[in-house]
Amino acid sequence: LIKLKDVVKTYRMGSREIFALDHVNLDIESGEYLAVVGPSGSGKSTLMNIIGCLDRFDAGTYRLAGENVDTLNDNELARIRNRKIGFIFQTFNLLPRMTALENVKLPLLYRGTSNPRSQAEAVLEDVGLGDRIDHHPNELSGGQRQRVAIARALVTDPQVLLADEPTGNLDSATGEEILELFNRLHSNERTIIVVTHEKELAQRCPRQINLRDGKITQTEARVDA
Amino acid sequence: LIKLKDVVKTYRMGSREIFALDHVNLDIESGEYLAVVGPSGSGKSTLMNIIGCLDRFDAGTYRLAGENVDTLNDNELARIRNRKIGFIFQTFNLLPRMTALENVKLPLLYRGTSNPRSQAEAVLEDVGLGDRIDHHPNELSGGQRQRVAIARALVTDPQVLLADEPTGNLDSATGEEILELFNRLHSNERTIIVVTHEKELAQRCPRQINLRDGKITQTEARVDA
Ligand SMILES: Nc1ncnc2c1ncn2[C@@H]1O[C@H](COP(=O)(O)OP(=O)(O)OP(=O)(O)O)[C@@H](O)[C@H]1O
Ligand SMILES: Nc1ncnc2c1ncn2[C@@H]1O[C@H](COP(=O)(O)OP(=O)(O)OP(=O)(O)O)[C@@H](O)[C@H]1O
Ligand SMILES: [Mg+2]
Ligand SMILES: [Mg+2]
Repeated sequence: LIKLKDVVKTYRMGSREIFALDHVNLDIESGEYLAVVGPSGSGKSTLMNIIGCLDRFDAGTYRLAGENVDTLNDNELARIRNRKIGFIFQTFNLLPRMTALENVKLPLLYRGTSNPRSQAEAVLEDVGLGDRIDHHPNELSGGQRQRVAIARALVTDPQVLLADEPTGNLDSATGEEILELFNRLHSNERTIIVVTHEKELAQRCPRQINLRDGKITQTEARVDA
Repeated sequence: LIKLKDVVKTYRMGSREIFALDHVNLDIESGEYLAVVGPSGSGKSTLMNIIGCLDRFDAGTYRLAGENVDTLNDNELARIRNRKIGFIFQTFNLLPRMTALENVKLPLLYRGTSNPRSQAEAVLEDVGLGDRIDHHPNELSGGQRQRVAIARALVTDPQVLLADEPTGNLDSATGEEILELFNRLHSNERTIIVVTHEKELAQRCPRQINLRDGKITQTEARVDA
């Protein structure tokens, strides 16, 4: 489903060149549940943004469901993102002037789904925010904002869920509830990739990918928990 | 040092009233190292904002170093914040158009410190960002931004350090380095209050406070690790 070959992503800072991703090779099949781990600054979010068609790269190739992503224009990328991908951002990226409910309805409105309100409300209930749907992001706690971001990614029942540190702001009980939701999604033969620094979450994933300085140092290990 | 008595903080949403803090009583002596734990939405950040003189409350009293905080005007509060308190925000609150170095220098400039640049650089080295000092926040990873926020709070060697989820975006090795820095600060007889949902961090604090629905449910337990 996802095939990265020699992918490079660099940033130029003055005379320096920073390799955020340094010749990354990665094959992910449909229905997998992977954890991406590695030190702060090692390239995890960069990898996720490229897989999620949010960012372009500088060298190498990326095939998603058989299509070469770098041949697609911006409209086509936006369409893939809306149709196939659910993305939970490390910094949430909620729209500040919309309520939690409106933020979660948005991907459904783009798809022209019938009855977006009830679907959005249902997912907000699932993440424990049933009594917060009319709050704006600045009227929510950090973990509540994180859960709105999670709800928004799940509401379209995406084929591929990309979650960048989804439990970073949650207590363990609330985090458990979120992982239950991910398990339910995975049982529907969805593909899930989670960036996490929490060992318990990484250990629940059948496969773990280690990043360090933009390079993948381990990718075949099937962790038998 | 810190004395909260019957503190109440509410938010009005339409006809509903939300008690973010519900009659909170709390005594903290100089030199303590406390963990604040509790579910998402239980009032932890609200409590920290009030202790840190960033937010006003609706009932009760708060005495900081013997002074009644609600009698102080905005200028006096700003002065206390700059002189005595270092605050690490759950959402970092970095200035986007300044570099990491400039963000960390800012509290020193307010104090009129001599040689702010070298002090700011030293703390950025301490948090592992020596090679990122000229990056702007949008040129940094999530955990790097978190570390800039940490450096900014530590650079003034504050009497009271308030840290709201300081390791939420950090891998365990980098998180360990940050906790080492906190230990060093604490050995200088500084008072540290950390909001965290990570059990290992909470267990290292001699005292733990549990919040639930805006109420303190436990505050005397000295956790013998
Ligand atoms: N401006 C506001 N208007 C209405 N409700 C608010 C506002 N700010 C916060 N709240 C509510 O107050 C409660 C406490 O918020 P707070 O940010 O202190 O929680 P928290 O314990 O820090 O949570 P987390 O662990 O998720 O960061 C939450 O339920 C939140 O929805
Ligand atoms: N716009 C940019 N300009 C320069 N360098 C950048 C830019 N964006 C990211 N970087 C650098 O690229 C590297 C990888 O960033 P990335 O966000 O992928 O790390 P990460 O593994 O997600 O880290 P974290 O665990 O802290 O979130 C970092 O060292 C960062 O400083
Ligand atoms: Mg990241
Ligand atoms: Mg909070």
